Amino acid sequence: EYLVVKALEDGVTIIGLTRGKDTKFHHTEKLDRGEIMVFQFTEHTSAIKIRGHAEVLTKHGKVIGGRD
Amino acid sequence: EYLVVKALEDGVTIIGLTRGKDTKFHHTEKLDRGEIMVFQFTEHTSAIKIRGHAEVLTKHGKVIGGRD
Amino acid sequence: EYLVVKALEDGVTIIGLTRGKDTKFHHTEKLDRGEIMVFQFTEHTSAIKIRGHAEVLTKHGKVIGGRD
Amino acid sequence: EYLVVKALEDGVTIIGLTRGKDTKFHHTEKLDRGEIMVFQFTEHTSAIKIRGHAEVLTKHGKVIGGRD
Amino acid sequence: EYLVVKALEDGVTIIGLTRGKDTKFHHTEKLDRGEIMVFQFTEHTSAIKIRGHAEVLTKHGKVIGGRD
Amino acid sequence: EYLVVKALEDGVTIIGLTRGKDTKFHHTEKLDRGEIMVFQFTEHTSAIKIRGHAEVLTKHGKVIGGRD
Amino acid sequence: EYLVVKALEDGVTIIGLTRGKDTKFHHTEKLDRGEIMVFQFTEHTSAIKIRGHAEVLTKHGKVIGGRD
Amino acid sequence: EYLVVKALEDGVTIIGLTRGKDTKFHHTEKLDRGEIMVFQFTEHTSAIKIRGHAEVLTKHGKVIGGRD
Amino acid sequence: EYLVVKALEDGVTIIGLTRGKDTKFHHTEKLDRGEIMVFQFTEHTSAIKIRGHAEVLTKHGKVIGGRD
Amino acid sequence: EYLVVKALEDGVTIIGLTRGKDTKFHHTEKLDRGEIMVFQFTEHTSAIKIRGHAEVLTKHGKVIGGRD
Amino acid sequence: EYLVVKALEDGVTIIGLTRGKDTKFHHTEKLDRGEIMVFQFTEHTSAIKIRGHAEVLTKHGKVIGGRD
Ligand SMILES: N[C@@H](Cc1c[nH]c2ccccc12)C(=O)O
Ligand SMILES: N[C@@H](Cc1c[nH]c2ccccc12)C(=O)O
Ligand SMILES: N[C@@H](Cc1c[nH]c2ccccc12)C(=O)O
Ligand SMILES: N[C@@H](Cc1c[nH]c2ccccc12)C(=O)O
Ligand SMILES: N[C@@H](Cc1c[nH]c2ccccc12)C(=O)O
Ligand SMILES: N[C@@H](Cc1c[nH]c2ccccc12)C(=O)O
Ligand SMILES: N[C@@H](Cc1c[nH]c2ccccc12)C(=O)O
Ligand SMILES: N[C@@H](Cc1c[nH]c2ccccc12)C(=O)O
Ligand SMILES: N[C@@H](Cc1c[nH]c2ccccc12)C(=O)O
Ligand SMILES: N[C@@H](Cc1c[nH]c2ccccc12)C(=O)O
Ligand SMILES: N[C@@H](Cc1c[nH]c2ccccc12)C(=O)O
Repeated sequence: EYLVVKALEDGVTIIGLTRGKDTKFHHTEKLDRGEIMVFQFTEHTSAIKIRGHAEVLTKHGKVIGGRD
Repeated sequence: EYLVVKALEDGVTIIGLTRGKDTKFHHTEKLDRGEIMVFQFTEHTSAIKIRGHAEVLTKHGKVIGGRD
Repeated sequence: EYLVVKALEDGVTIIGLTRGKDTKFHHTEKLDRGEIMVFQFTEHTSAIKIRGHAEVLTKHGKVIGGRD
Repeated sequence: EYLVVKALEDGVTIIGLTRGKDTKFHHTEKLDRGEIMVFQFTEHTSAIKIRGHAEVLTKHGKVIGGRD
Repeated sequence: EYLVVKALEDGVTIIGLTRGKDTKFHHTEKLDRGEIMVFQFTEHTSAIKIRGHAEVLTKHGKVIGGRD
Repeated sequence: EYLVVKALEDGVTIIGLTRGKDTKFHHTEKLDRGEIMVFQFTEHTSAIKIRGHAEVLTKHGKVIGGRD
Repeated sequence: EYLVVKALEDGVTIIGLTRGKDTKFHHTEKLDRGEIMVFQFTEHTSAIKIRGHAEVLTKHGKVIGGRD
Repeated sequence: EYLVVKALEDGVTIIGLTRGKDTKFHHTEKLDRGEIMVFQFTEHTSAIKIRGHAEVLTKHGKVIGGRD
Repeated sequence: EYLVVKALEDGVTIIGLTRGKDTKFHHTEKLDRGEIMVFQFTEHTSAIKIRGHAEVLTKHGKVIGGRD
Repeated sequence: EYLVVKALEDGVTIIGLTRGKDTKFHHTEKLDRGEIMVFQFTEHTSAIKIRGHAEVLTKHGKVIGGRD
Repeated sequence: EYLVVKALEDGVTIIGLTRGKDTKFHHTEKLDRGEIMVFQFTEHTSAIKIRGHAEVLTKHGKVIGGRD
């Protein structure tokens, strides 16, 4: 399973949360406008948080992030 | 299997409930308006509770949480 | 396999019944109006009972619980 | 595999029959009107009988139980 | 794999035939009008016979039993 | 994999042929008009012959048996 | 995987060819008009030949055998 | 995986080519007009050649062989 | 996974390339106009080259080879 | 699972991020306009970043990268 | 998983990149106009680069390579 995120503004962040008993941030990836990131759920990542104005493509459809 | 939640207001909470004989809250993640969270069912999480005004995308369709 | 329940009134209950020779209630989760719960069948839960006015999304379609 | 039953009257019963050489009733669950039950076929349950006026959702479609 | 049978008259019978070298009747379940039975193929049941006026839902579609 | 046969006349026969190097008849099941039989391919049955006027539902569609 | 053959005339033959290094006829089944045969590919059968006027249902669609 | 060939003329040939380092003809089956052959890829057959006027049904659709 | 090639002219060639660290031609099969070849990816073949005017059916659709 | 990227300008970069506890860049591939790259998620690559004006084809649909 | 490439001009190249920690070119296959190549992802190939004017068929749809 993978997700696709396209940043629609600078400074979009994709945060990986740890798999297991604890839930902590293990990595933050910054995207500038127009950059695309494609990423999987993995042995170390079972939840992902996306901040900022971005297009997020998932198997359940498309969602647009951001405060508007 | 993963779910997608987009917060439509500040203070939306996603609560992970433990897998196994006992059912307890093991993690609460707070989302501000416009933030998106994507998360799996895991070895430690077999039920999830979502509070607040949010868009929840699942394989069975979309559901909008909140008191209205 | 997971199910999605959205409470349409306060006091909706989701009851997990034990897997195995015996069938007993092992956990009851209360939902207030607008709260959403997503939960799996698990090693400990092979049947689930839902009481109160709620929207239940399953792979066989949507069902509305409650006395009306 | 799971099934969904919504009771359309009080006193609907869901009866689990044993898997194996013998076929006996191992559990009867009573539902009041508006209650919903979702249950799997399991290691102990390979046949299920439903009595009373109820909506039964299966992978082969919906069936309404009851004498009418 | 499971099948769904809804009795459309009293006295509908569902007969399980044994899996293996021999083919014998191992269980007969009687249904009254409006009762619903859902059952699997199992380690002990590889063929099933249905007598009487009944609605039978299968993965290949619906069939109505009975002499008419 | 299972098949569904509905007898459209009395005396319909369903014959199981043995799996393995030899191909012999191991069981014959007679159906009267309106009776329904649902049966699997099994460890002992890899071919099945159907004689008489009957409706046969398979994954490749429906076929009507009989001399007409 | 199984195939369905309905004989449209008397004397239709279904021939099983051996799996393995050699390819020989191991069984011939004769069908009279209106008879239906359903058969699998097996450990001993990896090719099948059908002679005569018959309807053959396969996962790739229906084919009518015979010289016309 | 299996293929279906219906000969549209006499003398259609189906040739099995060996699986493995070498690629040789290991079997040739002749079909007369109207005969149907259904065959699998196997442990010994990883390529198949079809000569003559024939209808070939595959998972990618139907193809008609022959010089016209 | 298999592919289907129908030669639309004489002298169409299908070339199997070796699986593994090295990539070399291990077999060339010549087809005359109207001949059909169906072949798999195998333990020894992980790439295939097709030269000449031919119809190639794949899971991604049909492609016509040749210089025009 | 694989992705497809077509560069719509010179200097498009595809960056592989490491699988595991750490998330670092392990490879950067530069594409000139019109070049196409097809790549998998692998034992070493669990996230991929794409910079520049490019067409990205994924199972969730097509996305166009770049600042416009 | 395999891909299909049809060269639309002479001199199209298909480049296999190594699977593993390092990412290097391990094979380059040249195609002349009209030639078709079908190839898999393999134990040794986890990324593929295509240069030149070519039609590339993938599970995510068709892409045309080349500078125009
Ligand atoms: N550490 C948690 C992360 C997580 C996944 N899904 C969740 C849902 C809710 C809360 C936390 C989570 C786990 O692996 O289970
Ligand atoms: N601890 C429970 C959590 C749970 C999952 N699904 C449920 C349904 C109802 C009640 C509780 C649950 C379990 O793993 O089984
Ligand atoms: N303890 C039972 C619970 C159950 C599952 N499906 C049922 C259907 C009917 C009655 C009980 C059940 C079991 O695991 O089998
Ligand atoms: N004990 C039986 C129950 C059963 C399942 N499917 C049936 C069909 C018909 C009659 C009985 C059954 C079994 O496990 O096989
Ligand atoms: N005992 C038989 C029952 C059976 C299954 N499918 C059949 C088809 C025809 C006749 C008998 C059967 C078996 O397991 O194989
Ligand atoms: N004994 C044979 C029965 C059979 C299955 N499919 C067939 C097709 C043709 C002829 C015989 C058969 C076998 O198991 O293989
Ligand atoms: N004995 C051959 C039979 C066969 C299967 N498919 C074929 C295709 C062509 C020729 C022969 C065959 C085998 O198992 O492989
Ligand atoms: N012996 C070859 C046969 C073959 C299969 N697919 C091919 C494609 C091209 C050439 C030969 C083949 C193999 O098993 O691999
Ligand atoms: N020997 C190579 C053949 C190959 C398969 N797919 C490719 C793509 C590009 C170049 C070569 C290949 C391998 O098995 O990996
Ligand atoms: N090293 C991380 C890379 C990663 C994959 N998916 C992610 C989502 C968010 C952040 C990092 C990642 C991992 O394998 O888990
Ligand atoms: N050697 C790399 C090749 C690769 C596959 N997918 C990629 C995506 C980006 C960069 C490199 C790659 C690997 O096997 O993982």
